[in-house]
Amino acid sequence: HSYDNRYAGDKVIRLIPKSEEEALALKNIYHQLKVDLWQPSSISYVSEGTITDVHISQNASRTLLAFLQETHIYYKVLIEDLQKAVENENSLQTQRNRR
Amino acid sequence: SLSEYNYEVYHSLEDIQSWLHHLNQTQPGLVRVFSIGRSYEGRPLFIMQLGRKSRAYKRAVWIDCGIHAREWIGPAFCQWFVREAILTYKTDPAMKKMLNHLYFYIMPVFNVDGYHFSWTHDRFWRKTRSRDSKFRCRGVDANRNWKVKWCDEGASAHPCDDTYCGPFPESEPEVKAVANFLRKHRKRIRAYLSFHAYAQMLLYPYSYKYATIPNFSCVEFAAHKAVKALRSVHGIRYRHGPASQTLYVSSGNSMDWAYKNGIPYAFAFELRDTGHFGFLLPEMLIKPTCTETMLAVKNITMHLLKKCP
Repeated sequence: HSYDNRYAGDKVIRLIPKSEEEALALKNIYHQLKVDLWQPSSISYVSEGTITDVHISQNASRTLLAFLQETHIYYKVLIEDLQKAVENENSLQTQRNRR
Repeated sequence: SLSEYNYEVYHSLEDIQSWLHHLNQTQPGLVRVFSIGRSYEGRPLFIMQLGRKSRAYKRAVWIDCGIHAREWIGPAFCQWFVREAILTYKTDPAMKKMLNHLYFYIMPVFNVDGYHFSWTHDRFWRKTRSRDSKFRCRGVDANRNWKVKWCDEGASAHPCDDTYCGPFPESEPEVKAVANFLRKHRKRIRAYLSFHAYAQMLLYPYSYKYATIPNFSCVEFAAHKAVKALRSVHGIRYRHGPASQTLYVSSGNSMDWAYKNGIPYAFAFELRDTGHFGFLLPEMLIKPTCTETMLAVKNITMHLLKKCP
């Protein structure tokens, strides 16, 4: 595995807070779980209507998904297993010579 | 050789540097490669001067890719741009005009340490790799480290954050080296183009405030034409406009700095996609992404040459 399989089970989740209350709740849990924000680049930008893509580790994703279900915040899983996505990024070309 | 290098895969820093040296040796009429300094970890910061060496003083366009390490499509585009320019110089009148009248200064990988780290350790590393003795977290956001409203809205003063602005403006040797080069040549650099991912946007100043730039109409027209041209290739839609309104307010970035330092046409591209793959844009999408972006860049350059004062 590339990168020592460090992204196994990690997810990328998209959230678009529908209100400032949802945005605040998300900011708090992002802070707590130390997520890797793909979009926007900083938690400070998370606000009502902002597309928010978060990369979250396998363990932390359980906490986040439970929180989202409990608070009825809509979400969509963009990447189910980030390790597989990393491997796929160049899978079509790996058989070819790079030069 | 140029035709054997595979432009439809992502390349390591070592590959890209070998590619630069190869072109420097094999394309003496159009290419000159030189270093403008060293990175925090001591790597050379290579840039390529691309254009017919007809006279010493020519107006110029600056292009940089890979300020943020994990945005691999950026360096792929910079390489694609060079290939297209060299291959079509003799057959495409527009390219011939651009390379005859202008020098392009192209920095294929701005954040060399971060890019290398994203290949070897953490695919999603964004910042530089500098250390601060007081904190365990490494790196500064190289697009928040410029001396223009430094460390204000949209930047963080905390070293562990992804948008950390650094201990002071131009603290990062990579930023300082590029800023020095642009300051030295600012009178002849007409345009500054920076390539990022992902969002599908073409942005122009200001980022740090909502005010309109003085040459708005010319810049807006160029951006409008560029995204229209881009869309004509594969139907991909890009939003365009002032960064503060189109993306979000951010301070201390390179585009605003270039504009404030006298480069009248400053743009930042946010390349494909809009989140389906995010930073992991598959290699099979390098070609369509670069083909459409190429058209947009040519469009902007020709517009500036022909119409903008």
